[in-house]
Amino acid sequence: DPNMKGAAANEGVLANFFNSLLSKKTGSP
Amino acid sequence: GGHTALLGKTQDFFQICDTEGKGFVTRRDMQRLCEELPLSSEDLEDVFDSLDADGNGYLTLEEFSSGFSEFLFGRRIS
Repeated sequence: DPNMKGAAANEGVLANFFNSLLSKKTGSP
Repeated sequence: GGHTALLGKTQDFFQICDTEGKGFVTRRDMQRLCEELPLSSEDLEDVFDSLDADGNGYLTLEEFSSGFSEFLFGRRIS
């Protein structure tokens, strides 16, 4: 299913994005 | 409790994206983040597309927070 594949890829990008935001928040108080 | 803290964090993150305080985030706002986050503008475009559930080009706090909670609670580990 190509939609499933796309969702999985986006999931990784989203995880990256939120992880970056999380570390940005803690990195600069 | 924890839910309120989470909501605050979501709002913090939303404000990082919505630098002008418009109340929504556009594709352009998102692309601007590539200067602040270790992500390419292509990655940020993908992020925007996945968060903009109705595809209208405006990312609301509701859409943003539902994406965030999906990341926190709905992530599947295979």
